[in-house]
Amino acid sequence: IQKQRRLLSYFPEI
Amino acid sequence: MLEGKLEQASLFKKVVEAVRELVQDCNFDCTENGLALQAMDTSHVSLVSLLLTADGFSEYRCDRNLALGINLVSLTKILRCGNNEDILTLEAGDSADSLVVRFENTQQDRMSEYALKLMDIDQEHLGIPETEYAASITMPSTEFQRICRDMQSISESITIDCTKGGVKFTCEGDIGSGSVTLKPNSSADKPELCTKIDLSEPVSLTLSTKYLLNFCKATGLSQQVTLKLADENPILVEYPLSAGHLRFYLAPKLDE
Repeated sequence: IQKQRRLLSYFPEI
Repeated sequence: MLEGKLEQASLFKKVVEAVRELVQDCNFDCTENGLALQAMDTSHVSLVSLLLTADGFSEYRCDRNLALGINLVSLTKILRCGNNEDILTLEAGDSADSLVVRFENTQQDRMSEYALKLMDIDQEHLGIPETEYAASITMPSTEFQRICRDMQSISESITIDCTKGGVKFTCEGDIGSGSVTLKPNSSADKPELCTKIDLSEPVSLTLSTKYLLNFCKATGLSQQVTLKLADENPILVEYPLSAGHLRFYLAPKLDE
């Protein structure tokens, strides 16, 4: 099963 | 104070049309370099990054950095009051509570002016890291749109596999499966129809069909689209503008 990742795990909040 | 004049309202109308389903409220950051917008969709899966550089405006002035908090549904209502060919001027004072939107027809005998109330939006800003992409695919934007449209009725996901020989879009769903393969090609007469692949290593990414299709709302802004892929990283879907760009990032689907 493939799960949709969230963007925040790649792009840090500034 | 901000004052930006675009010779054709259609550019701004199309840009807002392209992002308004993903993003509802967002800040337009105005600097001397131009207008920029960065916002995530509500489920925090994709990111829109728009840049309209100052040289894309026939007149542009921004003395002080401004963040204009705008509801895109409301902005759309106002932009629909102008025609595509109208000259569009955006104006906001330094501590303004509204954005003035002016339309002027090409005959210069009809002027209209609307004011959009601004909002205070506390928006998270994301740092987009420098990424070494394994593959960069440039293709006709209508072709990308067609693939996403065709595959949406078959599967919630599209897998993009890129090798030196070509790029393959695959979908698999309850009713069956499908694939489209595009090989690099070039045509000097019609560069907008070319497919170009720059590859450092083969790469494969699985992505949500719904979001990819949403990005395709930008198709009318550019004849070509560039997809940038790196393993297990968000895809970058870029529509170049005559002065600036409209970029979408989408986090991949990964095995549990």
